[in-house]
Amino acid sequence: TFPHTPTWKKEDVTYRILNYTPDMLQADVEEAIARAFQLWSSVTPLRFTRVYNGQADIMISFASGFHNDFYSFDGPGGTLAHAYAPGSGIGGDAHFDEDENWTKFTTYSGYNLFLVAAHELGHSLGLSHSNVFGALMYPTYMPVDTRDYQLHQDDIDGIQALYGPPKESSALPTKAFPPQEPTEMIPAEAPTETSPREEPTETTPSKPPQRPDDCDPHLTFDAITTLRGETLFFKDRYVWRKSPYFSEIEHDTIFSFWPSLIAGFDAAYEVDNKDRVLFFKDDQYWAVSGYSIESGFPRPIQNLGFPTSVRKIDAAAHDQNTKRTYFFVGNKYWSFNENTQSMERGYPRKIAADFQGISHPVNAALQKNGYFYIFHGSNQYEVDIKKKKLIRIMKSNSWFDC
Amino acid sequence: FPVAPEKEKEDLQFAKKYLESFYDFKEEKTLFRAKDLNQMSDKIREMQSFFGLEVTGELNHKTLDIMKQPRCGVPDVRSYS
Repeated sequence: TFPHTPTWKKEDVTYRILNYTPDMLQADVEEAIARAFQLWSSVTPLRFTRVYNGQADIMISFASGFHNDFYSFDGPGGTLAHAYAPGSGIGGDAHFDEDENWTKFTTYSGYNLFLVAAHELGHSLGLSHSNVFGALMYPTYMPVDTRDYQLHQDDIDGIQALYGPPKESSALPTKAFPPQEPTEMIPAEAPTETSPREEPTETTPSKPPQRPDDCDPHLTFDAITTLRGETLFFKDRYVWRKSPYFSEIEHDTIFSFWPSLIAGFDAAYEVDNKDRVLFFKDDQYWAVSGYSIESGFPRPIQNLGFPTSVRKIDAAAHDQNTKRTYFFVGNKYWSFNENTQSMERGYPRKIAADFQGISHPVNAALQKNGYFYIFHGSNQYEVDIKKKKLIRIMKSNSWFDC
Repeated sequence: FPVAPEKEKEDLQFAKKYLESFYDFKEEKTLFRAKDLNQMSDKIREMQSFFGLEVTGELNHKTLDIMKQPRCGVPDVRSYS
């Protein structure tokens, strides 16, 4: 909390939206802010009412650069918004930097207004920053899936330390606006018209499967790839991120990195000297560079040289030294020459012929430090790439320090 | 996905401004350069501790990386008024 723990000494708090950003429809701005207030009203006795003129407790506005307080904004990026602790006058007010691109959904071309507003309103209610990674009151912006966004326990503990839990009857949404669930999803970059599967299939927020525990002995993966020195493990819509910079595993969703990609990959691999990762799902594949999806994708996997009889691939891994990518399909595997962009002659070959002791189908494959790691069920096989010799068998989730 | 920054001086300036904005760093020019650097190093330590980074007091890659992330304009330390 702030010095002297300032709070609102009443349960009915008013807010007013003074102006709008041209980045979003007015209705979307209002909805994002109403949803942000509802996050806090659902865990406290507080009730938020919107007023349309005069002085409200919390005045909300968009401004660029200097805007009549001591904290000028700094153009695109950097500081996105700020807010003042409860109090009269400027107290409680929230300011948003108009030089940012405000968006309704979590994309990588802008900042989700709901997420930033929810954070700033935490300040407007008396919360300072939290150093708990993943908490809403953590100081840095974290693009996460907002469809069924929940407050972190740290945020709930903080705000209830100031106002207590909700009274049974008042745990209802804000008076002024009933919250709206997002009814459509706008991908960060519209997919091309060529493929019949442009629309993501997860358009209605049904209950997603829970993310398995890191150390679940039965944990298997859909796909695994390296990406700029990190290793990403995919299962359904979840991502386990292992970074050389941070010791603990970070949990994300595919949506939070690539909102327009459909969850549930079949395979993925990185061609690191091109800073490019390819994702495979059914008979299509996408190429991404960092967060952005290369234009012209998705493309049919037949473009890579697979016969039409191949409708999906199981796993893929790229060997940096030979510039060959191995695609595993059923009991066979293909070798793709990344330099010539063509499948090698003499393939497919039987996995059993060249990779003794490895069961199929292969769930996922990873290349790291000169070894292939081939995953089947809850086992992973460490293979010397040059000799194609099985070195050892480990548990699939051995990367998570279980 | 971090990409390594290049220009040291520019980074130092950026870090100073960051620490002034969010960690109540006040650059008081004293006669002793070493003392200046000490004060800044203290603030870097404070910021590293807040973000759970290894506390070294040095403006290393990871520390700079977090400083460059888009963020809220409210300071992280209590001196906010």
